[in-house]
Amino acid sequence: LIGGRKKDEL
Amino acid sequence: MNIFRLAGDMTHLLSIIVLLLKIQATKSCAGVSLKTQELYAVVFVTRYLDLFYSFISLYNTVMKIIFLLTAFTIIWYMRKHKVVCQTYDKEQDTFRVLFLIVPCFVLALLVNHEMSVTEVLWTFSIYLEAVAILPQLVLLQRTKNVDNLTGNYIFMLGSYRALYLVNWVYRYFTELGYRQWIVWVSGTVQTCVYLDFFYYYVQAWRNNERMKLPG
Repeated sequence: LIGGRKKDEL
Repeated sequence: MNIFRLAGDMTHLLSIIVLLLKIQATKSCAGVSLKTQELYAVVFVTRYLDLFYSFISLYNTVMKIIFLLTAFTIIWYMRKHKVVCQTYDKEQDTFRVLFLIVPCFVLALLVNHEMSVTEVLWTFSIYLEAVAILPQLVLLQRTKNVDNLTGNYIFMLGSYRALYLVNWVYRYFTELGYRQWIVWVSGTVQTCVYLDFFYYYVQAWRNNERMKLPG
């Protein structure tokens, strides 16, 4: 998680 | 997923495929830095540990696996293939990778979102990717001559970084609360690493000549 968000970038 | 992000990913993928095909077709890896390729393998392994515990999308999973497999295939060619490995410029490719790995790891321990093993390793991979191209650029400087494919490979990697920058700006303005400072700062540093190379690449292209770096 990046500050509560999913890491969707590669 | 926006168009800049997709274009960035495709450029990244293409750069790796082009390098791999070049090595396969010419049976040569002259001018390619094994140190840089090994650093990318370390980057992918430490970043994509989340393959084991997090699912984002099929696209995301497939791309991660392709990046991992192609990285290790290139390394296998350079180290183990009986013809290709003899063309590797071992004496020229002498960059001390620990000078990159250790500072990146220390920085990841100091500046991260969460003090956990996977999070620190992910952060480490972000920092390391920013500088992983340096052994390749040093090798280019040493050999003073850039063949078209090696030049294109670095140009495409640089383009991928530039597209990611645009993607971040786009997402910042379109997604509420989207921000990721660690990724942004390292990504910007990484793009700057390529700028000097871009200058000479474009200059050579405009003069329609083989690329030569200054001594």
